[in-house]
Amino acid sequence: PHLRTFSDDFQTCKVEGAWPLIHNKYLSVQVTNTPVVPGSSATATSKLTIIFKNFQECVDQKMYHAETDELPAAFADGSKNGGDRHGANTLRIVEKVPGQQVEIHARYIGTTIVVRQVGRYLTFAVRMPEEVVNSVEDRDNQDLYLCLHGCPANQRIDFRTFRARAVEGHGLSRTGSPPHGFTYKAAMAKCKERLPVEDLYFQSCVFDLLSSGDVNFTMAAYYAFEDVKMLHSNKDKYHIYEKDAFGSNAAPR
Amino acid sequence: CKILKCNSEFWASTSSSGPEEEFCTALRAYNNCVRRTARTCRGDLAYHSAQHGIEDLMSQNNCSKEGPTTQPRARTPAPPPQLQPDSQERSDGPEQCHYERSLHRQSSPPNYTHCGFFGD
Repeated sequence: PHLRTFSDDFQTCKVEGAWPLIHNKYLSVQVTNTPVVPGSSATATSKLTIIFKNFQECVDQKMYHAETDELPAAFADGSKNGGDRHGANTLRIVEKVPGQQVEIHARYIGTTIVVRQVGRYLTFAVRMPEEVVNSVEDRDNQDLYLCLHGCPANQRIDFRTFRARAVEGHGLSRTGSPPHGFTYKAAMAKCKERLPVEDLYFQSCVFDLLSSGDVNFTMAAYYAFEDVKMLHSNKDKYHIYEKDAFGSNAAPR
Repeated sequence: CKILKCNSEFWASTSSSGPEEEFCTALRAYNNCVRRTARTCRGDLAYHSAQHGIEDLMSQNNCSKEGPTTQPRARTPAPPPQLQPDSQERSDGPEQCHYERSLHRQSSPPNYTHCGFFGD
């Protein structure tokens, strides 16, 4: 999957299996990623678990769990808010599109989460105050939390190498057609329909179409960017671009 | 199992003697607190003692099970610096349950960050 970290790093990762995204004093988020195409290192999210921890007079501990084709508009215990404490309504679940989009508002920690199912896979986006992000319980064990530090180096997929191969046609099968139905040009054209700016959301869309052939990933990238527009606090940073060999951002084409 | 926290909150809220209604109110809050621990405290002696103790105290003091509850404040854990509780409560919950509202008196507004995870 593609990851935009709290510090606006953009990475494409393997991270097959269960991985933690966030873990701090107030909540934990974990995802499970499964291969999209057998034999490929590209995976996508099929399960997501969020645990909101018990907090003062506000909320009981609540767990939210979603899986492919099961995006509930309630916590695991069937409730839609933070329990029966005085501030219980400062944690609530709102169903935006049945089976497709859920928002979780945790006002007691200034946090908003958007969970979507796009095609067969889940997407996750969060807006969280820095203070909450940094309220870690054990600084020594924070390396693996993807939203905070990104993916470990051995889990990253190099966008540029993958793209260069696609452009050169290394991915073609014996018949000369691309293995999953999209040529590089066709993937570019398809992604352009939804993502006119050639930023990393556009690039990730192209990557996904080439690696999976699943056109739904166009919408995953599109909605991920819609979530950025809703949740990111700095309009100037909505779009992010590929860094060049010297580490600075490439100019938008 | 956090039954001891319920016990200490109850004793803190009843440490000063007050009218009987206040005791019933605190007792109901205690009962709610104990009920919330039911899953994690199953089989815990202190939990089962508390359950029976509450029933006894309720009947001894003629407290009804339905009615207002208080949330004892004296011994709740200290919040992080910018989440300081406020004694003023609003209809939709105590001030400390509203992150932004509790920051109004802070000098600088909070910085928000974003994380996204999508695609393949």
